[in-house]
Amino acid sequence: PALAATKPSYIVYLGGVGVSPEEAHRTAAESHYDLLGSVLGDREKARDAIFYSYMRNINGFAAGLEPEEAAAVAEHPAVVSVFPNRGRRLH
Amino acid sequence: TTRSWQFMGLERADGEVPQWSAWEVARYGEDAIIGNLDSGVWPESLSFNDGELGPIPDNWKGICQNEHDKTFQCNSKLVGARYFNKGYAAAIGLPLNDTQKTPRDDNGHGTHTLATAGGSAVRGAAAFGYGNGTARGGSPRARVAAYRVCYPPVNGSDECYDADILAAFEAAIADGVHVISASVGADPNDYLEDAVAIGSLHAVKAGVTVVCSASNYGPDPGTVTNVAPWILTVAASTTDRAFPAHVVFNRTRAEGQSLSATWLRGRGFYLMISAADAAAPSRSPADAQVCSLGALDAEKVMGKIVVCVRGGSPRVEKGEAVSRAGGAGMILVNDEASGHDVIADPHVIPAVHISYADGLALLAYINSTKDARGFITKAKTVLGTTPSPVMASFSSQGPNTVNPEILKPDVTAPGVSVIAAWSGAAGPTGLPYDLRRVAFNTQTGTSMSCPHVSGVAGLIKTLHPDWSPAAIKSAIMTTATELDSELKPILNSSLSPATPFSYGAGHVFPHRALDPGLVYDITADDYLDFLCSLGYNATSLELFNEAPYRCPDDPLDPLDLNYPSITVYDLAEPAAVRRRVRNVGPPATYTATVVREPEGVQVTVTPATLAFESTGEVRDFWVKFAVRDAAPAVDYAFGAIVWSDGNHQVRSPLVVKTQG
Repeated sequence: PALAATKPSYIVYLGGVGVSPEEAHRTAAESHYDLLGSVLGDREKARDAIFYSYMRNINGFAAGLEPEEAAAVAEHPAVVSVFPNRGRRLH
Repeated sequence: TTRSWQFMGLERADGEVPQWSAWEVARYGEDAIIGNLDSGVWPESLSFNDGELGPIPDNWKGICQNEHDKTFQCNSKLVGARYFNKGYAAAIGLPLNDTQKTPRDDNGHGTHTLATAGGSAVRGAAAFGYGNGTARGGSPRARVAAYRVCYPPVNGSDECYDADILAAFEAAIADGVHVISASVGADPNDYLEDAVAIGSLHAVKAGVTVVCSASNYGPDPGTVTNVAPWILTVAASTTDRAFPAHVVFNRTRAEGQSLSATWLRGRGFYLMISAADAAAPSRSPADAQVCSLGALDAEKVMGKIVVCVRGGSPRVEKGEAVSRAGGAGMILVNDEASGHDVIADPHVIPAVHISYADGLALLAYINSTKDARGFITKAKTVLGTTPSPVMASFSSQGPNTVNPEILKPDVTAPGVSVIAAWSGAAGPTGLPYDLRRVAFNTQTGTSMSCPHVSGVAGLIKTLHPDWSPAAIKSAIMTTATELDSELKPILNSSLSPATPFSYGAGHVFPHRALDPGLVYDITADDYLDFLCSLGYNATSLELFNEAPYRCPDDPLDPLDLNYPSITVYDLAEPAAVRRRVRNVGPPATYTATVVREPEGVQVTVTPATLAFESTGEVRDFWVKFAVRDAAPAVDYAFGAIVWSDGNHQVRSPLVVKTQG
């Protein structure tokens, strides 16, 4: 929350999970840190920014990022899309 | 819910369930597991009692996440509950408290929707004494699981955030739910930048049916949300139940709607005052007119019936404002835009909601005399009202602004004055000062219609466990009806004819949906080909597919996605749309009939008969559209085709937009 208070949050969608859920669980979070770390230039900073790693069916993560950081992540070849953590309403 | 299942033919008016009921045929949805992405659940509600159910299925992988709330317990009915709050925390930027670290519903909405989809039977359910009956979910013997993704808004923030919704989709798929119900909406967005679209695409790929609300942004055109073709998108309409109350004044009796639990005593008339004439010293007449809290002068309204105008504050808050100022009753009159769309709300004082036209007459009377007097009668429950169903004015409408080639919404279901279970942590109006606590409450919205369809999907899953999400969706759509209870076309709330932009394929018809005859099936690869046709690049789709994927060399025309409804966009030259049906019944020969041609368009089905020698056979056909030379160009026009073997009616709505 302290991070989020100063940064907007985004969802980075990487597609589906190609290995077994158990295998994915072990590896996905680390690969998310690697990917975001490569963009931010600091793996620990990436670890702090990511608050969800989706890794069972969906491959992706949610993180607090500056808009320019989100734009840079979107350029990564492994990324399908980057979009804001939008709000919704009950109907 | 009470009444809505009678309205859809699953039980008799006396509450008995006949042998031919869809519930009996589909074993009340046993073996199905329905997950609900919402504000959580009140586990102590009788709608989640597990008295009739055996042990939890071995293949269920969900959990009961109660580390911060040990009083929250799951059972054989409520088999799982989780909460996802990190996206919410990130958005509001504040530390969370323990009430936000539990799947316990402190709002009521999630309890209501989950009970509507899969709640157990509860006899003697009623809201404030109205609508008494046996409350059941659509799949009353299904197992249910709550995925809390919605929290109290902070400083006007939204309630549910995409990061949490995506986490909930992932958990629900992994836990092993069969149907996901999600009554949340936001403006439509590009599919791969929309958490509900992404989550539901993965769900459908895993064999999970996803049902979402169309949203409450109607009646303007193009307001429908959750429009991805792999989602079953649900609009809202009325049942045949109403809660009429009357305003009596100046030898006039105006009918409105109310669910007030209290009513005016005695036979004497009360002095009436327009709220606009009762502004508190520091407040404007505009504030007073809509009965904002604190805007009324107690000296002027004490003991009187106060007439408030809709808008500016929640409808149910106006009664509280009048009550605090000492008023005896409240009449809520519609503004011009709301017309005669009146809603039965659980007001905290004797109150009634009346139409704009009746409101004009009432205010004219009040302004004509210094001694205006009137009375509000107690509301009563009336069944068998006609016409019914009528489309709700708030229900979002097509066309689909992301993909005009896909008709949305897909179907309509009951979403007005729906009675279902409620949270013990919230008052029935949802307002913080409403200290009443009720086991059942009425709610109105596409949030309420969505879980009705989720419950029906659960029944189909029980009866046909091997059917794909697209087949289940097709069964619900092609058996839906465009006719009301008097076999007349379904109307809008303005009592003009509704169109498929309001109700999609029509009103759900559960019994027929269990035995649709033919289904329009769609595989995950079909959806990928469809996304290719929209211009998504193969690299993105390969990432989604988790395996090598190549867009077809001969690109699919988006019109040819094997959707149960058919939309042709910008028709100029003659066009043919391809469809593929699978026989899910016994051997039969089906004949196509164009039951209604869109105005100015000639429709031909080729071949006009399809012979199926066994169950599971698949046949292709084409629907050709040509603009009639003699006809003037029109905008959107609507029609329908039906395949029938004499026993089944497999209907597809046609929507055509001609060019020019």
